[in-house]
Amino acid sequence: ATKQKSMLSFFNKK
Amino acid sequence: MFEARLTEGSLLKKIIEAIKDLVQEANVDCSEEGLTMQAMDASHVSLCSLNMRHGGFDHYRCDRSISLGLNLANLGKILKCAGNDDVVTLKAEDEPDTLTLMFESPNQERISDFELKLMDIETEHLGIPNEEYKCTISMPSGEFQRIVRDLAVIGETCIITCTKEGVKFSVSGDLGNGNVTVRQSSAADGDEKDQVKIQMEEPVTLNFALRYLGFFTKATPLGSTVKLHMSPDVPIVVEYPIDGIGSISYFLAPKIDE
Repeated sequence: ATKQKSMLSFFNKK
Repeated sequence: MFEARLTEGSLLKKIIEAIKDLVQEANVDCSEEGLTMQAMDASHVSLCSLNMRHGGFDHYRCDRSISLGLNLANLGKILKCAGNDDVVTLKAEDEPDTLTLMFESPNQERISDFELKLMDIETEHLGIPNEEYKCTISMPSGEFQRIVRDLAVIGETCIITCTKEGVKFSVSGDLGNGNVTVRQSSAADGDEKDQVKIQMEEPVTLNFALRYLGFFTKATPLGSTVKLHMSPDVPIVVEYPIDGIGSISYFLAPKIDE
């Protein structure tokens, strides 16, 4: 199964 | 004082149509350089980034950087009141509560103005790293839209594989499976805008939710070409250049095997 990653796990909050 | 005039007002309609199903509320930041917007969808799986350079407007003035908190559905409702050939002018004060939109018909016989209430929107701004992508695919935007629409009928997840020869979009579901491969055009093939071009350092395979790719293809009317940027294990960038003014880019986090 594949799991949808969140955008927050790639890009940091400014 | 902020004032921005677009002779091709329909462009603004198309931009809002391309965003409003993905993002309900967003801050549009206006500065001397132009307009920018960065917003994530409610589940933080994708991010939309809009960039409109000041030089792309027929008139542009922004004395002080401001942020316009917009409900995009409501902005879309007001833009529906503009004719397709209308010139659209956006206006706001330095500390605005409302955004004024003025629509002028080409022969100046009909002039209308609307005020949209602005909102206070708290958003998380993400720092997007300046990535050198391993694969960049340039293809006709209509072709990409068709592939996404066709494959979404079969399953939820699309596997995109980019090699030197072409890009393969694969899907599987309860009823079966399917693949669409678009091959790199040879130099002799027709119009530039109809071509598939692949720049590749290394092959990349990634899984993406077709539902979100479908949202992105709402930007298809904005231009004839779409660019896909991919590297292993990072979000894909689906970029629609907007002729002469800027671009709208969508980032989508991949699905990763557990």
